[in-house]
Amino acid sequence: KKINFFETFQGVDKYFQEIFHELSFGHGELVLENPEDPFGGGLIIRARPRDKKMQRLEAMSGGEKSLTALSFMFALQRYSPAPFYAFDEVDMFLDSINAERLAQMIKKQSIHAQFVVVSLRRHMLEKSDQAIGVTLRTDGFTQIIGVQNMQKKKDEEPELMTA
Amino acid sequence: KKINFFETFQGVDKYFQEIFHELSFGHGELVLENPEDPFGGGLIIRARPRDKKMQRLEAMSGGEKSLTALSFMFALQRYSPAPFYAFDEVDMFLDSINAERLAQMIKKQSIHAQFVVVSLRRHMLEKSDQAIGVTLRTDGFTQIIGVQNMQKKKDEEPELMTA
Amino acid sequence: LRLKEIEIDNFKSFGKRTLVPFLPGFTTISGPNGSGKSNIIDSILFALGLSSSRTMRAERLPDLINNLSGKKEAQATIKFTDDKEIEIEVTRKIKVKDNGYTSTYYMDGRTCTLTEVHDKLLSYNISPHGYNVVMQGDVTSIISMSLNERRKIIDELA
Amino acid sequence: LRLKEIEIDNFKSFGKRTLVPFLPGFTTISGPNGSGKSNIIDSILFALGLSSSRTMRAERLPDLINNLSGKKEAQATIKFTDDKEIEIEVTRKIKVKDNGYTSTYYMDGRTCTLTEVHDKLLSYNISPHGYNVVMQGDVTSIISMSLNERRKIIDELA
Ligand SMILES: Nc1ncnc2c1ncn2[C@@H]1O[C@H](COP(=O)(O)OP(=O)(O)OP(=O)(O)O)[C@@H](O)[C@H]1O
Ligand SMILES: Nc1ncnc2c1ncn2[C@@H]1O[C@H](COP(=O)(O)OP(=O)(O)OP(=O)(O)O)[C@@H](O)[C@H]1O
Ligand SMILES: [Mg+2]
Ligand SMILES: [Mg+2]
Repeated sequence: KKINFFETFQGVDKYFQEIFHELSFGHGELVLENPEDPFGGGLIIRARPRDKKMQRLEAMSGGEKSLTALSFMFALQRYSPAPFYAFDEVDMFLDSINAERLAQMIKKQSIHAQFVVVSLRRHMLEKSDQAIGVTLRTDGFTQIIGVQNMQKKKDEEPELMTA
Repeated sequence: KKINFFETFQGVDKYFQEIFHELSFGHGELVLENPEDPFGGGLIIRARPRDKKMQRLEAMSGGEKSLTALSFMFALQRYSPAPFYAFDEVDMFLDSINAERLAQMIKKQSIHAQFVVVSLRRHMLEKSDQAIGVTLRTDGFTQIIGVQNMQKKKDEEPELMTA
Repeated sequence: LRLKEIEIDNFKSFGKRTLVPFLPGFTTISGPNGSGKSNIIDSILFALGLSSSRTMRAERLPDLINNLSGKKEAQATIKFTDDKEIEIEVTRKIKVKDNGYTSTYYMDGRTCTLTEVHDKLLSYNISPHGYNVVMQGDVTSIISMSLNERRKIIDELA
Repeated sequence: LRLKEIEIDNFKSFGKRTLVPFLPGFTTISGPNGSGKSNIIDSILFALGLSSSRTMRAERLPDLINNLSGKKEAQATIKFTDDKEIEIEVTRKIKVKDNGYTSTYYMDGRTCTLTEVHDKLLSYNISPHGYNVVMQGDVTSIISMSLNERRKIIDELA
């Protein structure tokens, strides 16, 4: 049991460092509170965004926390990959630079797995292969109002893409 | 103590209904779990966004929840008004229509009290009287990079306002 | 394997039978607050039995049935494909009866148990403990959970 | 009464003495993630004694001192005005010493107690229980708190 845990912990930590660097050019690491007896302690997430000191997740800004938490989630997924992913407004706390980097990363990953992302942000919509529009009709029922194939659209009408 | 509580409860509830209607054209209400003995129960927030059935806060969507919670907070403020308000990214969950309405409401209220609002959204920035820009220098210190008087700006260069 | 299409009928805000088609690659879903975006994600969790009614913002399972249409049942079907020869269809249906409600799973048209559904999904590495479905607010909950709860995520993956 | 200016020196990410001027009416603050926007709001809570170090994302009060400048003290001054004759200035300074740290409040240049600061603010209806300062994430916490905790907000206002 302990051997299994360490193998998983080290795998997720390695991916966490890779992904945190890809998203924020900084350095992140997972640290066990009690390395001798992992089940007797918790898991600390530490990260050093570019140009800053190393700090715990709790002391970061809202956007930095969410980028760090996202990196942790992606590390879990990279360690145990699934055929499809569904994300619901994970880019909410990010400023435009970070939202852009996240959208880039998802675009890159979408060659290996399918991504379905609910988002209100322009950065995501522009990079997607397909955009589904949803609305609520006056009778209170949800209706799918449009399914655009963005790749086709980009070829035909480039100027429509502004937010 | 009980009389005081009821007076406050009814006052906040009245404002909650007004503000929820102003922000979402629906009907909201505060309900005591145990009206006979208020201290023995909790406070339920119920609201009916336009065109929908009455529902509890817990069953709403992310954006509807935050609009309802904001209405509750504003009702507390209207019941006991302060000279200045400071809000940190309260518009994060809202779609453009709701973010626009919230910005309108703050603009209207800013005649009676001072509002300092941290926001990443265009709707807020465009309506403000003054916009303060903040950045982090490479030595890790925060710096104020600009204080624009938006009213002056609007008179001089209208086209600069696009997001 | 990938999602090919979701068919939602009388589940949450989908009072009319609705088809949501998916292409391979990167798909976004957008629309106003309260329009039903998260309900599409909930329909995946519901049909594949990946979570409890509490995580789908409902007190009890029957609250997932559309409350405007007057119908007493709801169902969601997830269609997977590998774009070659494999097609898998998982359906879950709930019906309210006089003395309670029934919840039934179907795989490729035949009734089956939740364990059969989970075993089939596990063979494609889709599991309730994996973080492949991230609901609205999950990012915040990772930030605010205790250090022990965070470690338990690694335990479950091991 | 309104905020006229905040002076922040060596508090959190403000390693250099910084003045933040405010006009009457509606002011927005924006900038990249992690640039120091919420730290400006924290400086108001800190100087006016409206909250604990925990709410300012610091384990202990000395963690609020900038950790890059090497200086052992931090202070924030809030200047209020009514644009006619009233001017009020509230300052809070923390200093780390060998055996701990000190935290001192000043009003219009004289040292004073936190109670004196709160009494003065209360006369303008600025109170720690009022919701006039809403921190990042407060909206979410109103949504997720229990029904009893929500009722307690009304109790405190009464
Ligand atoms: N059983 C039900 N019957 C009818 N409508 C329901 C039912 N359950 C939930 N709803 C509706 O679904 C709506 C929520 O939809 P959903 O959470 O998908 O919105 P969303 O598009 O994700 O919005 P946001 O952008 O705010 O997150 C609620 O407003 C509610 O009215
Ligand atoms: N004592 C300290 N010394 C130096 N820097 C500090 C100190 N305390 C906090 N910080 C820095 O302040 C940063 C957080 O700033 P803040 O929360 O104001 O960002 P923000 O502009 O609100 O960002 P967001 O848009 O993500 O919410 C942290 O990244 C941290 O590095
Ligand atoms: Mg949603
Ligand atoms: Mg912030």
